[in-house]
Amino acid sequence: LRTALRDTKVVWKPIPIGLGIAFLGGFQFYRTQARHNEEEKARQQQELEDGGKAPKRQRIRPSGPWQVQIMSTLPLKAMSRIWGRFNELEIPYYLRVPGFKLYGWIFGVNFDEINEPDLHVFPNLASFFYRTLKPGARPLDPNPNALLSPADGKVIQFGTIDNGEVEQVKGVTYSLDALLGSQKPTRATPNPKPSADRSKSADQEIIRADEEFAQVNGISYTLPNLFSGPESKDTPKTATEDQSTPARASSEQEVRDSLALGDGGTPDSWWQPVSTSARPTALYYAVIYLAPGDYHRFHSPCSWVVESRRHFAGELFSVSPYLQRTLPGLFTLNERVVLLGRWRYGFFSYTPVGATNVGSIKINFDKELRTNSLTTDTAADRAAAAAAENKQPYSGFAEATYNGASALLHGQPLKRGEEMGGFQLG
Amino acid sequence: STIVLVFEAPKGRRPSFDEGWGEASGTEEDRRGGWRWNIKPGQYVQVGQAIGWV
Repeated sequence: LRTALRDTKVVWKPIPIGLGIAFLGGFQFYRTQARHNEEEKARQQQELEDGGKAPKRQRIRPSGPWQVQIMSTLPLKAMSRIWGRFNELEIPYYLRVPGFKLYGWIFGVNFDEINEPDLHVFPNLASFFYRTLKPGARPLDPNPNALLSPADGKVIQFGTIDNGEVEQVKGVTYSLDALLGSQKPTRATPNPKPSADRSKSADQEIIRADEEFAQVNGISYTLPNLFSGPESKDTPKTATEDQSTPARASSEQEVRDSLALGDGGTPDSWWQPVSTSARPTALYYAVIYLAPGDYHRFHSPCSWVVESRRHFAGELFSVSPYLQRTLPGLFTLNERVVLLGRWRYGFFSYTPVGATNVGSIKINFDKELRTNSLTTDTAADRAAAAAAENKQPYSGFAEATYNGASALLHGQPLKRGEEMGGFQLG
Repeated sequence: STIVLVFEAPKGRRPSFDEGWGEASGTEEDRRGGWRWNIKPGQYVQVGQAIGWV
């Protein structure tokens, strides 16, 4: 050993780049594994302390073919955010028209109906994607009893819901609980009963709401139960905040008139069809897919009242028809905003589902909703923290109400055809 | 991007004229009319177009 140490010539050489990267990668892998193990130990310790009731948030690992498995390993939300930032880069003035024309040629955009005739006005693809249409480009069906298409797109599936199961394409089903959330909404009020005296003033409505009991379909409810559901120790609460903006008087009046015509469900009608002796009802569903070239703002399909919003901060898989066939329960995995309310025939829900390229869902009357942003986790975390504080399981969504939007309707009124929001790139 | 609508609507259907629609035919439910779809799978629809009616 002494001879070797003395006689061996020391030669210094640079480490090959590949070896260096492998070393750093291995070191980073070791660090992440160590951190993961520590977190797992801390979580198990917390579960033991809380008796197994601590809220859990795990990364979604869907089952499916190898394409889906690969996709589930990708940081889809980060990719979507980067895609959004990229599309917000300003395009040079003289490249805008040819660029948008090329995009329109590939994806089938109808340039004649765009409200802004000069395409130079759009500084980037994101603003072009969120374009508006000329007034009158989308006439509303004159039938007052019709449900209108909420957006431009392809009808993927529609039908009747049996036993709380929505059938996806190719016979794959998923439950309504998974899609909309299993808990009863924060507020579930019945539709106003048809009244012989339609000239009743707004003041009279307010006075009636201040009474201790309300009579609905022959059953008495206390107001707290009527508006918030029965209080129970077993009923989990979610963190709810009023996120409404005041409604316009014209919308409010039109929606009130429409609801007054109906014979909608009772407060117990939370996604369960109400079959009254007067008129049996059923639950129906429709899925509409918006392709990249379509107009990406969405509208109200009827006159209705949105009572609450649930934001499921899920993943951002593509929602192309191929993946809808391939990935079971795709809509229950993806980030989505569930708007719950009522129309003249009872329960009504409207769920925009995000995708990798269009992760940002905008709701015009919701001042705080942020989808596919870094603050998204903050909202979900608030809900998880509130659940933990109340020693209740994490519901999986952040809920907000629109109680303050209208004093008379207890929600955000939307008239048929009214623009509600849209999908934005990234 | 996708939009999913889930809604409650009256059951039943309004019989066509050929099926004997008239004062004396059909149940009370039929006479009042129920939900009917106006779309087909794969159909392209636009904002404002009726996808069904009661």
